Amino acid sequence: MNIFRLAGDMTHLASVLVLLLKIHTIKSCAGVSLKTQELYAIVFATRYLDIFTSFYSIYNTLMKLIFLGSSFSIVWYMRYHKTVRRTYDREQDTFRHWFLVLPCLLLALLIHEKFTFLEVLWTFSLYLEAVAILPQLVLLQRTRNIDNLTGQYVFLLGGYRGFYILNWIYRYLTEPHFVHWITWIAGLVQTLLYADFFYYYFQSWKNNKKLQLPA
Amino acid sequence: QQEENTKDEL
Repeated sequence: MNIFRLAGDMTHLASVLVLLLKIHTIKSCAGVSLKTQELYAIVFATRYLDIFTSFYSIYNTLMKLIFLGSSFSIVWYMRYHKTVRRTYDREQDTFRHWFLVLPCLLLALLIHEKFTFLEVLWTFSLYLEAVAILPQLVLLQRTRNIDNLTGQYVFLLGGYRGFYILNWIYRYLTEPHFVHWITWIAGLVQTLLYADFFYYYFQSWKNNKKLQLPA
Repeated sequence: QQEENTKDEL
């Protein structure tokens, strides 16, 4: 474990807690994309299949349970909670996210490190995570008025993978033959997708005005 | 060997 990875995990945890806080306290999910939340639930479900078979540390297992629990409970809130589900803007959140799942699955079947069931699904989860934010970014562009909590959620979610990239550079430099091109490229693509959001987020933060994404 | 791959990462 290194400081970059710990910072990444804490930033990721913070993003999830911000979202849960928003949904649980103000009982609203306005501006949040259910499609992105469903994609993230699939990402964690396919990434953490080894939670029962391999144990690395208490920390590792605990964080996996937190991410699984939070992502599925957010989906549950947005789909079934009587108050929250009414605040979900269904008409705006129209990204065909299933069109993201299939190509990622095909790509995982083609490009992976080992052709085993767990490894292919794990690789699928990496590819899917890279593009999972797209429905949310599209929704933000449509809804224009981004409330602070949603903006912070996307900002933290984008930041965590950035820390992971620093972690991979650190591990590449310190651990002999630590090379994982698939993980690195997927992580880089994921972070680059946030680039324009980060630009406008910093602009709004610097000029101290509401975050507005160009249509 | 376990530390070697990224499976120890979240």
